[in-house]
Amino acid sequence: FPVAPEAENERKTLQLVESYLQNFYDLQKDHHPHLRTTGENPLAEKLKEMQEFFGLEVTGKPDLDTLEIMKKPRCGVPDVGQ
Amino acid sequence: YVFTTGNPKWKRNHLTYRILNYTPKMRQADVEKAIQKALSVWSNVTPLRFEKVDNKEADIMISFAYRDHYDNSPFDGPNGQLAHAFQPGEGIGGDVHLDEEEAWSKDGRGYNLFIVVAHELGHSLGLSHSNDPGALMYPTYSYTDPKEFLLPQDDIDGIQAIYGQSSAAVQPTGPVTPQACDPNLTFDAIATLRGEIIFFKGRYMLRKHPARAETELNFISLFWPKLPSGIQAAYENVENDEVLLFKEDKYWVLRGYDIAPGYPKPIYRLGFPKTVKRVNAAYNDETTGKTYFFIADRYWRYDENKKSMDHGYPRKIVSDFGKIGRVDAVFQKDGYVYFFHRTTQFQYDPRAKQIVRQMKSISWFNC
Repeated sequence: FPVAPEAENERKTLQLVESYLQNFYDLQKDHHPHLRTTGENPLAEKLKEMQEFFGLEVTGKPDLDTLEIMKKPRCGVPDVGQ
Repeated sequence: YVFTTGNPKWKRNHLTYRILNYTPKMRQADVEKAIQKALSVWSNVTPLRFEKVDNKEADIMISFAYRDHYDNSPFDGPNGQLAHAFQPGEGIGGDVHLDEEEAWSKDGRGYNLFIVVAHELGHSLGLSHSNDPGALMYPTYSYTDPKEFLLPQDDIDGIQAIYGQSSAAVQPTGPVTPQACDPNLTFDAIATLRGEIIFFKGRYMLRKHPARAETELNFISLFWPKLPSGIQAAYENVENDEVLLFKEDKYWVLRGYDIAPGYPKPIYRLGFPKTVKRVNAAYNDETTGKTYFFIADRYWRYDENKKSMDHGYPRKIVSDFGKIGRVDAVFQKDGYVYFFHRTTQFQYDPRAKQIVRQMKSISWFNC
């Protein structure tokens, strides 16, 4: 079935957020997405770290301001870690 | 500023660099000039010296690379990641890689090579990303006219903390990023723009939207790359949906959000005498259609309908506006005129012809 536009957007947004946090905030690739983990959501935690770095409101959610920064052209060196 | 983890640094102040290849998008001479200028950004403020070598291994190897270039950090095509560099060290240490698929340029089009290389060299020398939005080491790209570029104070402090100060008799200093709630904050110019208030300061603009609590800080060049920094006066002509911006003896017109073609024009077209070299502040009175220009201790009045200066001007500011002194910036909102001089702000009622309130310059920022 064709994917609903909203679902497609959501998938693209998640992909953008994940790759941004993997590239620049040391988010580990989730090799077992089918296993439901308990406790902290690493993606939300890394998102908070990125929002704090850029002086955005720390929501842990990919809000508009956060996505706007993620789409900006930038340096490939990570913002945190090695 | 942030040091790279482990505080890596070069043990020598005399470093070599080599340009391994060139992009077909720029003349070779322009590439070399951009890289030389980028290196001088750091050598101007430290004891570091850079020597160009051609046929041997250099400390800093600079190259344009395409997608996967075997350093575990593949490039991603146009936009996105523009370049990366490696911390000080042997081998790949210090090297700068530039994404060949970017639209490299020597001006405001595409991505300015000088700005990107200067940033990457910060990594080559041991700096990490700074969270100061005005710093060169801030991770996202922002254009500044290379002719106007000054290394910000945050970056100077960082690199000098690693390599020490410059040997120059007078230590170079750089622009500091304005903080909206800094009680000492003063403004170069202020204008309303379609319901928002734009505060100009150096190469920055602080943007206050009535519906948003926070204040947004941007480079002027982010919206208007052709505008210079250091705007000295600005006003909105609400009727024409225009904003006029002044610097020295020139002015630009924004129509909507775009700079109108054919500008800048000399301010003398508005009727100023040649003795006037710059405008300090300006506002347009929506009710009367008159625009007031403040210069030193005098002001002129311009009739927007007749498109000419009214007769009988200039007049002394003190004779008609009371003790507001010199004017750095001014704007009108909801019938009141707000005059700014240094860190003081006066709310003036043009109907009663008197100052009704005195505030701090940062009163608009919900501090």
